[in-house]
Amino acid sequence: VKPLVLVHGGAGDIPESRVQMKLDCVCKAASEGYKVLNKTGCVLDAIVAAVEIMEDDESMNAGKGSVLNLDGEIEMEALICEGRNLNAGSVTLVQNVAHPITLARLVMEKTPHTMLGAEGAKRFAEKMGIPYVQNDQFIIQSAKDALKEFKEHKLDPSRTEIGERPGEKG
Amino acid sequence: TVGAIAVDISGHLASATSTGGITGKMKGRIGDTPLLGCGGYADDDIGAVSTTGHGESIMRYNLAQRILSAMNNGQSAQEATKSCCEGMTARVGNSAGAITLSKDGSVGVFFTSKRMAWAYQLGNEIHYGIDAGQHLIMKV
Repeated sequence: VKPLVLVHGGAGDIPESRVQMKLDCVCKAASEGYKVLNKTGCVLDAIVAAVEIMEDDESMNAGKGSVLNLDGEIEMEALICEGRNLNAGSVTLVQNVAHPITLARLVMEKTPHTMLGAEGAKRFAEKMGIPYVQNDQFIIQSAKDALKEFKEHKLDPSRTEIGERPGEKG
Repeated sequence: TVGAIAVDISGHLASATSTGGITGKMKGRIGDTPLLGCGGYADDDIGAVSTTGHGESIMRYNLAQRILSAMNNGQSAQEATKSCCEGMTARVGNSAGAITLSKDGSVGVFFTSKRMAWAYQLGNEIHYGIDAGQHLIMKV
């Protein structure tokens, strides 16, 4: 089998103004993942490397750049699965962590559980030595603008056709 | 949402998905991303999937699991990804996208939304796109 890392940067009504930044990011992530896969031979290392790049990129709705809930907060989620033995780990309602995908991998590898959420995930991240990041550092202006527009227009979260970020989906 | 799936030289597969969710969600809302069979799945006997789109619809339809089931029933990675994304939109409404790899490394990319950015590298070429049916190649 030819080694391959395939990535996506999210589905939605992405406006023309955001097309190039999305393409730049997915190409960079795919390239880095492929490099890691060829170097380590490990599919988990490869996909984590690719996703971490996208979590660090403000143009993506994950990690830095995540959209906001009604309280103006970020609540992130991630899932990782391994096909060899059907192992999996996931996290939900996560805050203060730069790379939720890495936390999900630790849930898979270091706990007897499959899914951790909210306060428990936070405590586990601390226990694993994952650096605490202030939530303010994840929140970008376009996410604030999107929430403002959402509230002003009482939008349905499933609608996709309005504005830049309000249509960004999970 | 972002996602990555990979296959190695021995056919081992893995899937990862990460998201900030959806603008204006209620505090405590959980989407499809962290749920097995919804936000993603990987099984060396079939393939690997990562999904994106309207989380509540993806959950109700079990999109990732359905794509792998379709592949297990003989569809290619591309056929399964297309038929299941379209099936979800037809059955429960709203849009979704997915990337899929089969155990032999075949690629599937499809979305019922307006756009979805995707990419993979093969040798010294990066294959990528964002609009429906678009498949661009860049030398690296």
